Amino acid sequence: EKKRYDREFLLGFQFIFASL
Amino acid sequence: GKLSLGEGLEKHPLENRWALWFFKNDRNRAWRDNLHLLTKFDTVEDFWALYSHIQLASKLSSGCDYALFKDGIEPMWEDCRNKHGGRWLVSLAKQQRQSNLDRLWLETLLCLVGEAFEEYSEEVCGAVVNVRTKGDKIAIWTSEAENQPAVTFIGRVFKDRLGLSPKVVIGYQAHADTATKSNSFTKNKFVV
Repeated sequence: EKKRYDREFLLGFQFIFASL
Repeated sequence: GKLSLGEGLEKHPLENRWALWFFKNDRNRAWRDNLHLLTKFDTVEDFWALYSHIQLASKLSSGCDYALFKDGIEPMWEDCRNKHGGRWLVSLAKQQRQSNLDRLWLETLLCLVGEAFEEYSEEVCGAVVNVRTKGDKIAIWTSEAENQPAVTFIGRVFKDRLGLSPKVVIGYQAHADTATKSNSFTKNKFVV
């Protein structure tokens, strides 16, 4: 199965990184 | 609970491994010598770790580029995966560097690493942002300019994801036409 991620999912990880 | 990034927490794999390239214009050196491979990544987490540690496109000097390409494809027309392809080109006005460039480039990156182009994602080779005094540019490169269904689908999704007005028209140019042009204008093979 192809690994596809929508923008909201990807952006959620940005905020995790920003808060560390 | 407290967020743990310890052992056992697996990263989210991407469909492709991607390579980030940086181009810094030095007229005393050959074009190829100004192109540098920065790093490669293949997980969501490593994408953000990289993105968080590099300069925003809007902070780069004029003449610089970032290019994000699938591992194994060099960001140049001559690469065998590019030479029959072309690019969807978004040209920005000078004042958009401060207002829009970083948002549009990040959106472009998310389209690539997230495989936003569905069954046509395999046609995507990479994307380039050119930071230029006369106006910045963002482009998505695809591998086959004659593949109209794929090229037009990718163009429509790209335009939609960038949030461009329906009144704005973006064009797709074959690299073969760009490479042989006799002036600064390359004809559009497709528009959306």
